[in-house]
Amino acid sequence: NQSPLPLGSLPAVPTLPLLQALQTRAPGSPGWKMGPASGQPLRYMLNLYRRAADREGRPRRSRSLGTNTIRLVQASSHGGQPWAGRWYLQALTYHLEGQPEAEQLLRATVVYLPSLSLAHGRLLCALELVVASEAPRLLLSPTAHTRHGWAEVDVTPYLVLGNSSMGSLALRHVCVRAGREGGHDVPVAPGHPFLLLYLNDTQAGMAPPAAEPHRLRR
Amino acid sequence: DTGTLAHDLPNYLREQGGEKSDCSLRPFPVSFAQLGWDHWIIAPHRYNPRYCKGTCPHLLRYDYHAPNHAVVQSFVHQLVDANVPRPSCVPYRYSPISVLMIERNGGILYKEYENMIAESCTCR
Repeated sequence: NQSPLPLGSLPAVPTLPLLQALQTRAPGSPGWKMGPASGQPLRYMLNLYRRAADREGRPRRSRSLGTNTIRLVQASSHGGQPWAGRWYLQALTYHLEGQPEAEQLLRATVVYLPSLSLAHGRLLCALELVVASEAPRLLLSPTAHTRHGWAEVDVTPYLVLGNSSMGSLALRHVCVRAGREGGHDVPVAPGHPFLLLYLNDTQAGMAPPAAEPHRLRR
Repeated sequence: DTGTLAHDLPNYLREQGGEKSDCSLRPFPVSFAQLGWDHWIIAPHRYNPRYCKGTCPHLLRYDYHAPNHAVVQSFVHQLVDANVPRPSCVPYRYSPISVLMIERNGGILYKEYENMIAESCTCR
């Protein structure tokens, strides 16, 4: 019989992390809607997954990730037309509200493509940290480069400086088109950089306290 | 002396040929689609939680990791009252599974859940 498990048969307060996750996040639970997870973020996470686990999902012995939970947070963009001549400027905000309390932040990185091939040249990109609207922006330097051309920037210090700053992270994605003279590339938007939260879920194998999903203190 | 005790137990010798039905680990691959979770869990595609099935022998061997109580219950079933069931064949050790999940806000979550794959069985 291949009928899915009825969510209604689950207890009101699940006693296991997987059941709790099913009740709050699974299709059919209140408010669930398939998000726009696709493209570069999905490819990145699938690569990460293949490094961390075998085909049947068993974590590899090396445990190269060093943690049991990694959350990819997508940015919301704002502002008008990002292209201005050869320049691409996009303001991005990562909202971090609603993270489960049991997930302790170990490290946070922003992942982006510093260089994209175009038909007639390249698109070179960088990230700036927006501390306050009037304050000068801080250029972020990559701390690591991965095999598939991704660059990683460690933004942990900007997330853990006091609880009040944990609510969101503001960045500006800056790119410039560099190419041969006379080339006419149709402007392509580079994919938004995404935030990776490396978390230690202290309840991934234990019964959670009898309460609804927690929110971080702000 | 467990050797002597074993020979004193009724039916012990008859059970020696019944190892095929003894408590053991069995494979059971399922897909997350069968569980109705495939719109939520995008990796892995295959999941083999496995299960434990079979009869717990009258005399529990060392490799069943049975606690003292299970040994006593086995004796009670055999020698005192058959209404008391034999110890049950259940998982003893587990391993975790890594899953990749889509979150409702478009985020993607990698998470390791403990105790998702049975690795060995015991009689409890």
